[in-house]
Amino acid sequence: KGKSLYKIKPRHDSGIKAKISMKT
Amino acid sequence: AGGEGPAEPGTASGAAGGPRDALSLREILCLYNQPINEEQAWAVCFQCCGSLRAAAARRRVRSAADIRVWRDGAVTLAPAAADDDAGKLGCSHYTETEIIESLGIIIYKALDYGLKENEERELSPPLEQLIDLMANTAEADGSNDEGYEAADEGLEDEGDAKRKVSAIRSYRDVMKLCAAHLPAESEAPKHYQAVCRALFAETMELHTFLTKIK
Repeated sequence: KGKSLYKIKPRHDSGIKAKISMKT
Repeated sequence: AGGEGPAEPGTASGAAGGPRDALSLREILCLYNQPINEEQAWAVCFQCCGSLRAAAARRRVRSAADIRVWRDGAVTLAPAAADDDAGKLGCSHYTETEIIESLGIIIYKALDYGLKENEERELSPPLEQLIDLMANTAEADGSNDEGYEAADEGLEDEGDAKRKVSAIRSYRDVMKLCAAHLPAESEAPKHYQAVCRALFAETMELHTFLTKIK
């Protein structure tokens, strides 16, 4: 209950995190 | 970034001393000190777009503090302060796609909460596509940019919705994608409301527990 399981990978230049970062 | 500094949930009581009826997404993140899960992200997207659509809102989502999760499972934007978002030609009117973009960014940040700059969460492809489309970061393939075109169709007859999407242009488009994520699309309103209601209830439960411990 309340746990959120997720995988973490190294940030990639073409990944969604980089794309979102460019927007903010 | 994204206003994700320390939140101060305060007591479990509202301003008048009664029980709280809403928590901000920022409070939820800070209390759990972990990101939301994927199902919660789908649910907050669906519920928030539902309330934005009903309210015809014209302000952006600037941080997780702007998103309110209510006891009954509704999700709304916090009312704008008088000087909020006044930088755009002196008014706070944004287009629907601009508001959706801001919501997509804040939902992503809620999924990314607590991760280091050099780390990236592995999202399921459908959720990554939803956020990509909402935040307008999806790579266009150039061949089919007709948008989602969900204008007058019912939520229940969109079995192949996910394959058609190349752009999101309305709150309804977001809601239809969220509904298409479920085995039974017609269950979307009830299901996502229940997810958000549980998110509120479990967070309040945790808050009460932590307050007692303190």
